[in-house]
Amino acid sequence: YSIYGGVHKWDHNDITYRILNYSPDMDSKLIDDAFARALRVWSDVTPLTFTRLLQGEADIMISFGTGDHGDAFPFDGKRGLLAHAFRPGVGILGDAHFDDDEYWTLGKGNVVKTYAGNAGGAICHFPFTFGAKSYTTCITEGVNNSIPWCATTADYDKDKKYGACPTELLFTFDGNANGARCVYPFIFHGRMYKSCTTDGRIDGKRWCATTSNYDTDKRFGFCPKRDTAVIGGNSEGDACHFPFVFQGKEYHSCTSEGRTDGKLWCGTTDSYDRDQKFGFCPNDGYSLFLVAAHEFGHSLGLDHSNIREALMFPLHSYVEDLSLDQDDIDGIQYLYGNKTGLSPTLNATKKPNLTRSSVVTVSPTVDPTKDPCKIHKFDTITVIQRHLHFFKDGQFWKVSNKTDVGRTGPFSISQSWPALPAVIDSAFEDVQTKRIYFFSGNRFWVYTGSSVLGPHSIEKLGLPPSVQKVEGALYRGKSKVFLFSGENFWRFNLKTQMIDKGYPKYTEASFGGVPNDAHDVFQHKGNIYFCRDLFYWRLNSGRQVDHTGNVKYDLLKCP
Amino acid sequence: WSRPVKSVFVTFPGNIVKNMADVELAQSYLKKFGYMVTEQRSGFKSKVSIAKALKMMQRQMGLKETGELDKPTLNAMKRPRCGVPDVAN
Repeated sequence: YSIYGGVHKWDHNDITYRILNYSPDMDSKLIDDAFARALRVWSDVTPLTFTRLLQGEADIMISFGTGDHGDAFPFDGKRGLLAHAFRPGVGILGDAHFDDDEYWTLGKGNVVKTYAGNAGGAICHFPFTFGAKSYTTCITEGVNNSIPWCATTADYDKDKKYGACPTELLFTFDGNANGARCVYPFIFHGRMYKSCTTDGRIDGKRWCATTSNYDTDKRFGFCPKRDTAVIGGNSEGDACHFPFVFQGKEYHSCTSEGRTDGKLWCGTTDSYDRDQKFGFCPNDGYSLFLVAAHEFGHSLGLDHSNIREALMFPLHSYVEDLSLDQDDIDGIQYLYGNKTGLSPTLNATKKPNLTRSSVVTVSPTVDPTKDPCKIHKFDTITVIQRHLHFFKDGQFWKVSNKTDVGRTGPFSISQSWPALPAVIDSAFEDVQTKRIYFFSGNRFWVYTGSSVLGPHSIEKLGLPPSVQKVEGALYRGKSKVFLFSGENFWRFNLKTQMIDKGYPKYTEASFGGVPNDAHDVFQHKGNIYFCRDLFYWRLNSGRQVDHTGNVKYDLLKCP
Repeated sequence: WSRPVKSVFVTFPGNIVKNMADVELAQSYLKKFGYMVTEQRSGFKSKVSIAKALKMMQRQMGLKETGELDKPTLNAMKRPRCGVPDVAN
């Protein structure tokens, strides 16, 4: 998993959200439900709670928009970009936007909520049989008021359960008419209309007047999208007209004839040849629930994962039953802890056991000829037992993390850790277990007090054979360590003793502004240091380079 | 037996024939999602070569890291996705 540079998370667990508007593709109650379920995906594995606000500023403001919708990241019409969201923070940060040029469903085609009838507002069941014939859309057969209807079970003839489908003949939404139905015909700019229209609007929304004369009454509402409405083409929102004539031939259903891309289309008037009006037939659409669950991951502080199965993978694919990948769970729990509220990495209260030394104490072997201030490049620099350690050719020097005054050394590596070679490429201390990991070439050793395991091949950790040495190690939280080599880094899981899925990553992609040939990486006083020769780049807790300096003068305290 | 019908393909109104070359599409994608130019936190911009940007993108998408605009890479670029850049800025 990835989180945004530094840690961007909400500083409270009771998150609020507000739905600013709706897509005409689905009933508002279904949209409400999809968003609530998408948030529950995350609250199920964290101590987070989500409360919906109906007014005012919420942490996560949710809206549908098209094209340039007011932020710096315009949508791109159908397909392509589906949605985006911003990391936690104030203002636009935390908000989630959904591209209303997409066809929003629950991933399996039309989701049509019924009104009136005797099914209590249930969803249409497609296909359903009526009079021994099967239907996959709302129909007007069997009624005399032109209001489309559907069965809410598979067999109307047997169950007799039905409801009316959304139609402007029943209601409109938004506008200024309190949901009143369309009145046909109506007058707009002196012209008579017998159906919903997009005339007079630049956003392409279909509307109608709710009195017989818009010019005098100014009352209007937006038309609900009919389940048979076409998508795109040049008649968005209109229904297919069956039969329609194309190239002189009559069609009674959607066809891919005439197209090279295989997309199903239909005419929206009785003759395509005459009117050239067409649209694409409704498809499965994109699951609002799945896309929202992904976007809310961003709203909570997760960046894209490179695990294909993870919800936070950037490409969309439909899954019937969503269950979070362990990668998603690890990521969100890194930020907020688990359901019980225990954070595995942040706000850790367990302190290193300072009474038990894992370093064999030896007396400094004072060698005046070995002046660390004359060294041009250290083999590695790391923090062990709260002391910065500077390793070079079989010796090391220490500078206290706490007092920051003076240095001690040189000490002999062979006296402190007899199994190690003279040149150490990298080292880190597991502060939980007090184990110290040393890397040299393609081998590593693990010291616990004075006992040692190794050498082992670094391939045993899951590093590829192409890695010749580990050049830096960055302890992250309780059980993760980043291991750096070349321009890549891997995340090593101390619990499983293996490299996590999804690695390597490019160092420069995650740690901007540092040299990609750094040979020492370590954490010191809450900052991350990348060193090249005697120069260092310091990253603050927001992973921003806030200082560059000299190892000798700033860290080693050379005069 | 029915005779195979010879299809006639027509240009539908409003259909914009996107003649964007694959390379153009790739460049646009790599830029949009942060692979092409990494604006670094120190305030400096570092330009990344297309091959390297492609490798980064291929790694992110779990594709073979060829550094070339091969078919699987192009297909991945054409899939519907989240608009948040993959390489954080």
